[in-house]
Amino acid sequence: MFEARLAQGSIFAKVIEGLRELVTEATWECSGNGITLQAMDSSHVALVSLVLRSDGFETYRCDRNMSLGISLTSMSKVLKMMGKDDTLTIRVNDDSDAIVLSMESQNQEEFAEYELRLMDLDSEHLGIPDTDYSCVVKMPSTKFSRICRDMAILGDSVTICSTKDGVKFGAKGDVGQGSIRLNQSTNVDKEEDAVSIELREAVALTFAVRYLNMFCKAAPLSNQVNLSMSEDTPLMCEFKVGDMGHIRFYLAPKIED
Amino acid sequence: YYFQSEIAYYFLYY
Repeated sequence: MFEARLAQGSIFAKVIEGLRELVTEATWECSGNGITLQAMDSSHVALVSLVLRSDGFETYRCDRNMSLGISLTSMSKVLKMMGKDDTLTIRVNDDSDAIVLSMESQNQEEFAEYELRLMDLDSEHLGIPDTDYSCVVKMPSTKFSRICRDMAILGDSVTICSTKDGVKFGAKGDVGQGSIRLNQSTNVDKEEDAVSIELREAVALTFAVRYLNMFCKAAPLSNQVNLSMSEDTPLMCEFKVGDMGHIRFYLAPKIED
Repeated sequence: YYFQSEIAYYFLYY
């Protein structure tokens, strides 16, 4: 049997919203350590890796390792029925071909239960090497979302150039071109508003902005986003999921012809 | 002009 309970069910709903545009169905790997998921988008350009550690759940029980094929599209629809402050329990009974989502209101006056049929999915797993990135940019996730949305108006690709002083996002297309430059914050009241850059080497990389915009669907999970970059290496775009884990998106760069 | 590379080019299948 598998059972995991989250006092703040909305966190799980945000995780699903963050994934479902990039991948519509995926296999969840459940073990004693927690829940993990790895999936590529249908074009094999981007990869997402999710970790939710067992100690982040209010209660967690996993008697044996399980691979659960789940439609994220359907799960998202079911989670929309959850109240904002509801507690969420995810359960898979032994020998069952369904996942049960139970939602309980904070005053314990309302209790809803939904079942979703599990799917048999082919999953391709990729080994992600440990990388010492040349540059890590930390910035407010709302700012990153806004920049990606704005860059998409100008072109299909965005070039991210990072130096020790700042980071520049630039795009050009048929309508024209533009760029936004953010300087490293020197003095901020709130850490979540800061832009910080750890740099060993300056980098300039170009990415499909459509994918960056899909990654930004996970921005409500975290005030800050980490962008880790090295030349000729996929971008790693990371949103923390509270203290319990993270969503990491990897995006293959565009290469000059 | 840019060519979009695939993610599997950087990460190995296992």
